[in-house]
Amino acid sequence: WPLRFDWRDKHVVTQVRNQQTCGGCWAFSVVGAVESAYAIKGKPLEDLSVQQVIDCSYTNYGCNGGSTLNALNWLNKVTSLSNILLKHQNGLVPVFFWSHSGFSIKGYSAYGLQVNNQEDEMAKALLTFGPLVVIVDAVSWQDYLGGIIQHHCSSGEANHAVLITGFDKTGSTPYWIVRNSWGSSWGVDGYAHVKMGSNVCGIADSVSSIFV
Amino acid sequence: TWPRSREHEAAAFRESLNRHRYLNSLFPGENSTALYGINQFSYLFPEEFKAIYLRSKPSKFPRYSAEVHMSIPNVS
Repeated sequence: WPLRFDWRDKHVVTQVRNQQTCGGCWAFSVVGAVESAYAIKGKPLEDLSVQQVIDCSYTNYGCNGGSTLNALNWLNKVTSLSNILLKHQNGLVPVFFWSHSGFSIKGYSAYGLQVNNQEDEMAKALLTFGPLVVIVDAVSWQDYLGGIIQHHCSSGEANHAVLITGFDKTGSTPYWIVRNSWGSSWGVDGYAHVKMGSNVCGIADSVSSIFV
Repeated sequence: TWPRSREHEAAAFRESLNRHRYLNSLFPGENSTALYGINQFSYLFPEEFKAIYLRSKPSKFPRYSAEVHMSIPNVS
């Protein structure tokens, strides 16, 4: 396995976005994963509409919050044309979303990996399928400027969805490379570094991969 | 996002400075440890920050088992 890997180096990760005051982190992380999964498959890297997921994923609460798992479930359901039309007739989901852009997902996996040493399984999934959608305790991230986050957050207190794009094990403290959605002026050019191997901030509690 | 007085923001900022001092003081000798300081959120109280930005709802994720075999495609 490589000691350092970052999907950004393969040019398959879109730019850091800024969710502003919208509580739509759940949509930003999921859409980021779909963008990368398509680019990894050889499609052009392009920005998909986070706004449409926020508006249309009816099992979530738009800018008032949501669950990545609900968003993935919804994505999975609206990938066939018949489903899209059915939902449209019910007035739940506008038909413009996936039908126009041609983007769909084949499926996803979602697991909690709380047991020790299973972060290696996360690295395997990252290398195999692409960036990972995870949910973390980000209370202390309000003040983060840089360096490797190793303390001041908990597992089992998930409140913020982000996207893992890579890892770095070359130094004495291995860390995950985590894309946030608070603009590029936050953290390390919009990214956070989170220590690997001990479920820091609950990074291994809720992990999802997307298949396209 | 809502009307906040300069006094309110100043109070949040002062609390942020104290918090930064505390967070940076706990593990000073640790290798590559995170640094905490002033950024775009320093004018918010933690409860305001949480109410605006930390809106991921909890879901029940199945526990991963090593017995679950993933199909791994051939990749270089």
